[in-house]
Amino acid sequence: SSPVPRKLFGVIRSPGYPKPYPNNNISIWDIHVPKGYVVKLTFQYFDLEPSESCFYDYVKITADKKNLGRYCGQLGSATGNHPGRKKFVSKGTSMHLAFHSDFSNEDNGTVISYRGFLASYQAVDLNECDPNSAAGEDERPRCQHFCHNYVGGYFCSCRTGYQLQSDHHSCKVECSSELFTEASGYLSSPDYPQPYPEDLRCNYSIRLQRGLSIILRFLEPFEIDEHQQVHCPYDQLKIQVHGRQIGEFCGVKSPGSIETNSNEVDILFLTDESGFSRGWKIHYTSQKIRCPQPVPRDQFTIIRDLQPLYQFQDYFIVTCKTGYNLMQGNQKLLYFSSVCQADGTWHQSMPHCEIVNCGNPADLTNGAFSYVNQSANNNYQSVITYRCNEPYYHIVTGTGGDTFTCSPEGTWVDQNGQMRIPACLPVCGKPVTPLTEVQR
Amino acid sequence: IIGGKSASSGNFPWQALTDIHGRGGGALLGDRWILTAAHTIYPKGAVGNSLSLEKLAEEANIFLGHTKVEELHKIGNHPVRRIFIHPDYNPDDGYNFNGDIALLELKHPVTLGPTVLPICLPDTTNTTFYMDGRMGYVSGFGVEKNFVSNELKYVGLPAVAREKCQSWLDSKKGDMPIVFSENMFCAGFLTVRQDTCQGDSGSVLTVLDKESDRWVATGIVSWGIGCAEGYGFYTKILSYVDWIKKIMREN
Repeated sequence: SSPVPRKLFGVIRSPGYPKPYPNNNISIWDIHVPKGYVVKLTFQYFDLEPSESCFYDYVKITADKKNLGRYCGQLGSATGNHPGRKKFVSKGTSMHLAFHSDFSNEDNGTVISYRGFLASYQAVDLNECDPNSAAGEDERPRCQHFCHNYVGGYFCSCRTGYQLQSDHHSCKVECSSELFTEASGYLSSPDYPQPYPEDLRCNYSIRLQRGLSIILRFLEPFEIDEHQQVHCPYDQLKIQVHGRQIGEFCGVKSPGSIETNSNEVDILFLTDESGFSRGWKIHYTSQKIRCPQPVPRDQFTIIRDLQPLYQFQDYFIVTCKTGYNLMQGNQKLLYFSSVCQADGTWHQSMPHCEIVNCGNPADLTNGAFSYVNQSANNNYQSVITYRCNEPYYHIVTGTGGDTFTCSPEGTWVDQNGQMRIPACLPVCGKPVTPLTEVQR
Repeated sequence: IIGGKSASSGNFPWQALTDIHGRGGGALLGDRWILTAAHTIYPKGAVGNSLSLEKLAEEANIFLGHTKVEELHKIGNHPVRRIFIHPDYNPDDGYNFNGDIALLELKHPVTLGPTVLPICLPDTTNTTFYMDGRMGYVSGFGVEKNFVSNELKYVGLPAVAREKCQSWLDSKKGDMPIVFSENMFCAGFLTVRQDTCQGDSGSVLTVLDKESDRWVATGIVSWGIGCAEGYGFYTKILSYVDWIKKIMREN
């Protein structure tokens, strides 16, 4: 056995070459080349005793556990199996040569010398990406997507959207942190509308500015592996809003449109290791988030310029009918407005309107007041009349008279809108029991 | 009041009893003013005239609402806020009662009623109240038959023509340089013993205005030569209506 140095090329000679090889000789060479190469061997000279089936002397070549032939004879000899200019190429990184000579080299009693052989080998780059170069027929392709050969090796790459895995062979969709920030857009399962890959853990996050509501509209086709009896046991499309799941879908019935009422939506797509469904595609849009329609709490409340729809940053103003005060709890408001917030709520709750109360009318010194209307209260539009303690006082009023009405402003006013109450002035020179002299 | 009668409750509801330098009278104007004679505050030739008006206001006692002095004291005093004396009044001139008029402003308005009511002031355009013979009534808590009265008395007196007053005064005054100014008038009788007297000063002589059916104050009991010995002299309120109204308006 002759060890062959691990080189990229070399020469192998039969024993004694170029002199005749000896009888009864067995020589073996194991050629090894680096990984990524194959061995290519050619004979420059070949002269071995010819025999049927190379029974006596021969060179046997094996590679990849396969017999590449048993060779003997001379160039042009009728018997034997001369290799000629044949190129022997291994599929692996090694090749094995075995030389064998028998006890004699005679032809009809005449001793004949044969010189043996001279072979050269070289390491030839292996094109691992060539499907025909696979070491075994049952071996999988070297790369799941794309294979790139180079001298001494190869590497794999993946289609757009896929990532080469740690085995340097597999390609997997990288969809664990897809982020969408545009106001509208499309997102879909990998390879849509072609069947989606297995073992997906996709997470599509839509993040829009506050105050916007995301609307999801599923396009056709919609196909996710399902089971007739069990809800989505294989693959699931989950919709989450602020961490809260609002839907889990599979099957072939499209969910249609989903109004999320949120500016943050997460779509999770989980698949198992098998299936042949075509997946899904979503066209998402956004609109300003809506607030509930404001509703008056009582019949005296007026919502100014009521709109059919209120969205983020819209506002409404509330007033009361004349004679009513705007109240928030027990607090009287001079003005009220409420703004639609980013979370779809109003920043202030609806106030109510309370009838104006003028309070007790001012007391009239040396006089009094009385209610004209039966209700005898101090509410808006109540009417009182002042009078003086006659006959000792007489009333003096403004031009608005002695009748006062509870005004919308919460004050008692006369018919001219004046607040000043009448005065009771003394009556002079009018004794109740004047001097009367009977005697004349 | 000499030769008068007792007043019934409510006959003279404006009548005030004053106690400043002794007994005096006054009349209610409005619900917080007392019209009186200046000499009840600063008597002629008195030693106490050095007291300030503020001090006098503090010490003044004013009673309203009854015909009996005792009852008036029970009802209580109406404290005085300020005193206004007419600028023409000269306390040092014992023979000239010109400007003998004053106003007392009460601290608190009084509540009017049957026994407390104000008297009216004369209309400055109406001089008929001073015509000769025009009857009026004067009331007071003053001297009656040498005794101060314990109850309100009244007497009816006619106004007297100026010439008669002057003539009578000339005959009576002798060397006394007493002044009878245009701002005074006299009323009373020469022969009938009916007159006002000491303690009635400040009370008012009133006449009934038939047109308005109101009693109007025409004079303030001011001075006289004796009591019931002839005419009595009164401050002519008509001359001072503007001053009265000005004081009241400004305060």
